[in-house]
Amino acid sequence: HEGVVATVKEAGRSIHEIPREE
Amino acid sequence: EGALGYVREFTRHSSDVLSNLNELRLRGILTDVTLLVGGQPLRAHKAVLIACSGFFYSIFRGRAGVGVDVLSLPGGPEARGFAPLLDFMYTSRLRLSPATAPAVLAAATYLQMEHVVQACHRFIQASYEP
Repeated sequence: HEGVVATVKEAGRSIHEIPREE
Repeated sequence: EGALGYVREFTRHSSDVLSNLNELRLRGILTDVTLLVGGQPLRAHKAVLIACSGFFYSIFRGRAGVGVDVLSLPGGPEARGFAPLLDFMYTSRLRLSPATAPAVLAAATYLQMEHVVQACHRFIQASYEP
């Protein structure tokens, strides 16, 4: 039986930002 | 002239695109790299990996990354830490448990996914609080 899964929302940035072309 | 232009924004678009990309991954459509993690082969799209991980960005952004279609990560993350991160890249949902969090944290550090590293620290911290 799968454990209970609580979902926590993360509002912040999730991944790196690829730098804009210099 | 002077007609008021306007923009229709489809607010679900980014999640719908990601969901389709995940379906492509699961069906092996246009996957262009096999990652050997702990000996386990995982197929993925370089474009998604490079968009989500500083480590893969540094590997695939250059010409050196063009011909690479099998990538083993020696001394790298174990599968039980890496697989949840690959799913996260394609679903925005990171599955964590007290048992897996340390391995996911190690894999996220290796893959230079700083924001996930911070989330793992918050999770581990919270799981120690009474």
